[in-house]
Amino acid sequence: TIGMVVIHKMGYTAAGTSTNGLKFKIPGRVGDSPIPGAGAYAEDAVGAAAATGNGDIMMRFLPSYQAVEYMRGGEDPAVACQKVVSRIRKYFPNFFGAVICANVTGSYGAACNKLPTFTQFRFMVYNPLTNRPTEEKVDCI
Amino acid sequence: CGPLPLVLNTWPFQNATEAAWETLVAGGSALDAVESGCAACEREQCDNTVGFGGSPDESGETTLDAMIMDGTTMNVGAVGALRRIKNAIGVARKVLEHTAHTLLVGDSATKFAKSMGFISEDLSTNASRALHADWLAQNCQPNYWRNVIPDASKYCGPYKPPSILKQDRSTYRETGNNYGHD
Repeated sequence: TIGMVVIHKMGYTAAGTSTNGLKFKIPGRVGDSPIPGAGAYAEDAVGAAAATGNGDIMMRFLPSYQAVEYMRGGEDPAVACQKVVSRIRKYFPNFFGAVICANVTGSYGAACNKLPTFTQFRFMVYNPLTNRPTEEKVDCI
Repeated sequence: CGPLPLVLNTWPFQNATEAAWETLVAGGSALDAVESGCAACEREQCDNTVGFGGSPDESGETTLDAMIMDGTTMNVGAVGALRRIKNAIGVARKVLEHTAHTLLVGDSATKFAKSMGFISEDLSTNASRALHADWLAQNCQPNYWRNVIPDASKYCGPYKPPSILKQDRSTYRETGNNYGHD
């Protein structure tokens, strides 16, 4: 799954996802990616977020909507992402998932749920400072 | 604060990031940038978790999910379980622009896509067919059935619910463990 967030230089926001879903899924199964507020969410007044992971669990918590709401409340993007991961983990400690968050001032962050086989999450950033697509990593919580 | 514009995407899919940025540089909108970034991954089958030829379902078919959201208008276009169309994010953009709906799914989403000029084609590849054949040979493990007979942790289907008499009273509680991911 790719989840993407774009903040235009004029402050306009957009977000999106694309995926071929879960291997060996039951035919007809749709994951979190195409569900607004789960796979991705954007609002010019605040910013945008996108999520990736096991969609059957994550979609129930609307992670990208929730991240935007935390940012609306003034949380830093990285903290907003972490709070979403913590919410899900409370019910499903072993869920596989990560969230990326950005606000309209250009700040961004990411968070992921730490598993024995998943301790760091890699994501891509491009802004006038990086001057090229730059990979960043975040330690999972 | 960081400088704008900003492109951010999950996983190290660098070409997607690049494609989105170039769209912005060329004067495209934030929406155009998201569409071109995600479409780059659909074409390149990023990590085999995006686009055609990945994640076959139990019947061996690859279906696609995608969404795109405009944070200015709060308009959304999305497709779920899209069959036989490669450019899922492109179809999602058409749902946003040419319908008052948000999400179209399955065969009907394919019909809509064809009416918008998208080509219908097989989304399987030798790789996805081989992946599916291996899965069948391993008694269809892992799978996402619960509380059925035959025992889904040992056998392939078809499955059915255990008879009412024997049905386990306690409601099944998912743990979230050993899940795959989208």
